[in-house]
Formats: sequence, structure tokens, C-alpha cells
Amino acid sequence: SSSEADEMAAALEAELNDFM
Amino acid sequence: TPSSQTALCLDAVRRYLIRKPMTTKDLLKKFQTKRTGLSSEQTVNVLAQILKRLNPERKNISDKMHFYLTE
Repeated sequence: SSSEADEMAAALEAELNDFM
Repeated sequence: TPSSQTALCLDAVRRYLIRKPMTTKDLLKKFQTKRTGLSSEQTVNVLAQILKRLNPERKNISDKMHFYLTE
């Protein structure tokens, strides 16, 4: 679903925030 | 069964990012769990590790951050 995609994108961006 | 084209690996991500800039959501769409057989959590973790290794360039397009690589 698109909400799951949104959640995954948010989780991925959170993972990358430390790095970026 | 997952083919080499749908497997979530560094080379596949690199190929996509050389072709055109992509958001995190664009990338996640390319590696949907039903195609790769990975869980959502695995997908996020693996993709994060791959992006950290690739260290792609970033730019904003339509106010959204996109990753891209040059050859």
C-alpha cells in the first residue's frame, strides 16, 4: 500500500539522516 | 522468484541511480518486498547500507531530495 511505502521511505530517510 | 533485476544489491541500485535521479520512495518502488522476498525492515536496512556505501550525489527536484550517480 502507499502508506506502507511512505513508512518505509520515512524509515530509510531516518536511517540516512545520521549519515547525510 | 526474484530475478537478478529485482534483487536488492549494490549494483542494481547503482544502475538505477546512474540512469536518473531517484527519491527514497522511487528506489523502494524498484525493490518491492513482494518481488525481492525481503521484509520491509530488511529492505530499509539493506538499502540504507547500500546508499551509505555508494554515497550518491543529492539534489532537490520539485522540493524532493533525489539521489544520483555519474559514471
